[in-house]
Amino acid sequence: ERVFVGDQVIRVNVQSEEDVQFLQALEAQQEWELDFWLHPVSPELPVDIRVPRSSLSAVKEYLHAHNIHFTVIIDNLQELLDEEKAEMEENQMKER
Amino acid sequence: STRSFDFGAYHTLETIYSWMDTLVAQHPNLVTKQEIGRSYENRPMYVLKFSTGGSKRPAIWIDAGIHSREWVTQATGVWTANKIATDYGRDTSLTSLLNTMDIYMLILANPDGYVYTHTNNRMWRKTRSKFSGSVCRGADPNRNWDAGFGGPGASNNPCLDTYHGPSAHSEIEVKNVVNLIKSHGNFKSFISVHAYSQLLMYPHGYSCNNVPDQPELDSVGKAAVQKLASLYGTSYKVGSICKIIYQASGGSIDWSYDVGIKYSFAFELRDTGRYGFLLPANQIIPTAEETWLALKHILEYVRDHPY
Repeated sequence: ERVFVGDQVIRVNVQSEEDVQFLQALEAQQEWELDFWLHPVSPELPVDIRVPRSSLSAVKEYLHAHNIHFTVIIDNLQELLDEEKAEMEENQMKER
Repeated sequence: STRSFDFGAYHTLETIYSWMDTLVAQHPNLVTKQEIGRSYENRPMYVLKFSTGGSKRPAIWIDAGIHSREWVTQATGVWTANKIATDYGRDTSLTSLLNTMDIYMLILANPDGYVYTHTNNRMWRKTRSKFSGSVCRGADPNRNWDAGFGGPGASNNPCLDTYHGPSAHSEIEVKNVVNLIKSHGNFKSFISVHAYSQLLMYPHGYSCNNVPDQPELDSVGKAAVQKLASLYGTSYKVGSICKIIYQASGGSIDWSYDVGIKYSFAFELRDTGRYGFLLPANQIIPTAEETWLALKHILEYVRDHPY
């Protein structure tokens, strides 16, 4: 089973067409194994990216270098997954 | 029984499939379960058919879970199926609809992917098919339809989440639906439920030019999301896929529209990004309840505007 300990989901509130291009370049590269939940399409729409823990510093450095502002919307993805899994197990108990 | 079933929780494929049998048993004169084919890993694909008689009546298609990680959509599908079954005979508008039309609902449109999100990778989105020449698996089942297939807004790299697959309808999960829709030949509406972003979209995705029915689809969509917002204030945007999110080729509602099913819509349910695909289970029922208000508006409009 794949775990996501320390993975973060960051939201970029895109400011310009240039930001979109930088983000599309980010999406094209594969070494950081980014999972775009919302894709870079236009300055009007936010971009959500799941960033593996191992790539966090590199990705944040890239965004800072291109002056792209972002916020962390999910601090540790695995915590949410653990909550979800616990709820499901509890629900299974209830059903039985 | 469906009375003890917890609609406010996420369930495994096995639990959902056995719940379907319970629903059919509780409403034998309305609901039947039809296997429309098998998935790549040979799991049955079940459609719930809501019908009060007659064959090949004008019909409405609703699918959920084509992107397996969007768990609130499968959960909303379960709740909605139960709502339709229990409201028939009580809600005059729904009863009149089901006395003239059929509803087909595919709650787990991507069964292999859904199981994989429970067992291996919660973030899995695609099918689980294998391709020669690549170690990566799965095609995006919403880029695999024969509508602008392989165009902009899809990838030809099997390792990416928007991989369109080797050819249109290459994914058996898509092919099964195409075969059913084509053999039936009398579908009037095609609604595909996704998450997240709170959007109600209509064709096209593969091009940003307005479709001939754009004004009508836009006004139906706007009225539908107004009803949705009336319950909990959840705000949706309405527009064509291409204009409201991005150009995406090979999408299901583009295919359904292009084969003549005018009332084709795609929902992107809650939320706007606070939890994304990990919407807490305590939001399943509120999401399903508000979505039903929009869905019902569309169903009623389709009923009242035969073509």
